[in-house]
Amino acid sequence: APVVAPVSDTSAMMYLSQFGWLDPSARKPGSAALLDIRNAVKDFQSFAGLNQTGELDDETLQLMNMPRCGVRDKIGHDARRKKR
Amino acid sequence: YALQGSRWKVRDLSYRITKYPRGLKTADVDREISQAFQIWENVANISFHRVDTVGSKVHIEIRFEKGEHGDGDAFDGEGGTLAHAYFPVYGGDAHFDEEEKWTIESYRGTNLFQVAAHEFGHSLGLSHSDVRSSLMAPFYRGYHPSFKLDSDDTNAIQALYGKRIKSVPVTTTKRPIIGAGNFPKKETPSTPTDKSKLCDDPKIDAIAHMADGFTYVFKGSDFYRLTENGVADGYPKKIRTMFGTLEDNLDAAFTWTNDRTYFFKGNKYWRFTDMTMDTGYPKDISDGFEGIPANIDTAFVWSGNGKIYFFKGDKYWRFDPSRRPPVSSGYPKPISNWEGVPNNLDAALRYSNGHTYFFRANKYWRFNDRNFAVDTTDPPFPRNTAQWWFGC
Repeated sequence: APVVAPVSDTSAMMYLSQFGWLDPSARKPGSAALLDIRNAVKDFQSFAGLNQTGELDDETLQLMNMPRCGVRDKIGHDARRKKR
Repeated sequence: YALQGSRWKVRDLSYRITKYPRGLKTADVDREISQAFQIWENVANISFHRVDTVGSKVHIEIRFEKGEHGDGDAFDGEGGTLAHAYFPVYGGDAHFDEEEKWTIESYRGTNLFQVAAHEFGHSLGLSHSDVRSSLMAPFYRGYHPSFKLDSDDTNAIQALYGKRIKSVPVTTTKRPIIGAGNFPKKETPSTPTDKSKLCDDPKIDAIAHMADGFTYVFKGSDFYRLTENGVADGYPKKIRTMFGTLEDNLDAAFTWTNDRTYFFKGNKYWRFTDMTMDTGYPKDISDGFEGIPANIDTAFVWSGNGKIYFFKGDKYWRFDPSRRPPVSSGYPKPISNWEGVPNNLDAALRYSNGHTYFFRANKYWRFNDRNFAVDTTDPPFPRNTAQWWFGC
């Protein structure tokens, strides 16, 4: 299987926003931002069929390690993929 | 499954691989990519064909790229992101990370066929699915020698394009699939194919690739649908039963980029949108095609410049709808400018593989847009129309 690069907490955040689980443009104060991240992790876990702990536990980090398709999982704010 | 929200209107999609990976033979990549499209073609009413003509427009462009490659979504080297693709509304192209170890039928590296089949799901309008066993799940699941689509994938693609129409056999074809579109609801129950008239006398009045993705031949009071094996089941049918007040013994037909097909006879023409005649037709040719004479031999949209060409006798006219007047003063010009194309043609067609074909009596010629001359191949042109187009 392809090599996997370790995912740290920071890159976990990048992963969640890269694949549409976290809206990087939302500017929220500390506590609200933390809640957003927690919910984003839960949403990703639900989509991936994992326990929805809201934590970046081993199982979740392992899945984030998996090689995958670069298209976002949640299309909503998919402004980045501009018309060709 | 999840649908992104856009899909292709046409059912016969063209694709070209414009940049190959280093680690695999070109022919192997071509085969794996073709089979990845075939996966979707086997279960839905959609077909694909490869176009190699450099520069011609295709629906889906496929490239193997490294790092940043111009679309703002840089690849990340081996592992991580393997590939990405654009939904139909964004163009449908598919890009693969050149730095992955792309492999074929191997447990090592990353299986090209499976990743390509996934990406083409996006090119057709599918988003990621949360069914872990589905092809459209975002995570690469390793090489599966006995790969098959999950019902989740099949339901998704059929929600967009409908089930596959049985008449077009499930095969990997050498020639491009002609189409797998839907004919208007009023299609009569299929009767046995009788192509004897075409095989005995392959001279045709007109030929056009229509909005439903099929290519149709018109001869006398009949018309025939073509598949990749020749004449489709249940044809010929009567023109008047399917095309309303359109007359028999047509002169010409072509489909413009707006998916509208124009038919010509004498000094009149008809317009069809999505296989249905528009109101207010027939019209006089001068009312919409000023500068074009009556009783033309044929008309087609040339893939070289997207303009409309009308041929009659030994002359031709170029009609450019975006110019005033649409036919510039230097026309008509001699057909001999189109090296190797004969005068007094019966029909012409820009086929879905991007080539232009000319038909006269029982022969046809394929035009090479780059050399601006009839293709010099082996076997040479002209070739036998009945054998190569009608499956006689």
